[in-house]
Amino acid sequence: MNVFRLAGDVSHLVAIIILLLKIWRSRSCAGISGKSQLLFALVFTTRYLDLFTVYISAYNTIMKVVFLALSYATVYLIYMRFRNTYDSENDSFRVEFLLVPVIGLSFLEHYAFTPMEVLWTFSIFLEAVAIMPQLFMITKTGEAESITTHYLFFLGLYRALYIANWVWRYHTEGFFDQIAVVSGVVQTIFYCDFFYLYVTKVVQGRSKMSLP
Amino acid sequence: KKEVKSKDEL
Repeated sequence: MNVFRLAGDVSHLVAIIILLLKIWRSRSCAGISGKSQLLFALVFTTRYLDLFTVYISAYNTIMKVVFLALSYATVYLIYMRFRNTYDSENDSFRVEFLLVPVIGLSFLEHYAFTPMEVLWTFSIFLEAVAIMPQLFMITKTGEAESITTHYLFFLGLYRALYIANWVWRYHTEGFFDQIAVVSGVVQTIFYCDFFYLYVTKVVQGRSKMSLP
Repeated sequence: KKEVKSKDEL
C-alpha cells in the first residue's frame, strides 16, 4: 500500500458516494447512465469473486464488499426506486458493442485460462470502457449537471492515481501487471477530454457543463 | 508462460 493507491481508492469511493447521494437527495437519476452503472456492478461482481477464495487483508475485503454494495445500491435506485426519472431515451449507447469485444479480448489475453482469471481480465477490460455510455449520454444531451461532473472527476482522478501507484510499485518492488496497467492507461485517456472541460467550465463557476 | 499476478489491488 502506498499513498497513491490509498488516495486512488478513496477517490473511487468518493465518486461512488457522490453519485449515490446525488440520486438519493434529488430523488432523481436524470442525466445518469444506468447502463454505465450496470456495467460497473458487473465489473465489481466479476472481479471480486476472489472474496470467496483468497483472503488478502481486512482493508481489501472491506473495500470490495463496500464497492459491491454501493454499486448494487446505485443500480437499484436507478432501475427500481427512481425508475420514473431515468432518462432511458438518452441512455442509448449500445452496450453489446462494448461487451462483445471485451469478452473476446479476455479470452485472448489473460494470465491463465481459468474461469476466475478470465473473469478477472474481463472485469479489467470492461472497467476501462464502462464509463462510455455515461460520456455518450453527456455528448448526446450536450450538458451535465455539475454534481455529475464531480462524480466523473473523482472517477478519473482515481484512475490517474492508480497510474501513479503503478509507477511507484514498479520502482519500489518491481511490480508490473501488464493487463491492469495497459487497460488502466487506456481508461484514463477517456477522461482527458472530460478533465479539460471540467477545469475550463465547471471549476470556473458554471452550474452546468455545456459542450461547446 | 505468463505468471498469475496477485490481486491485492481493487
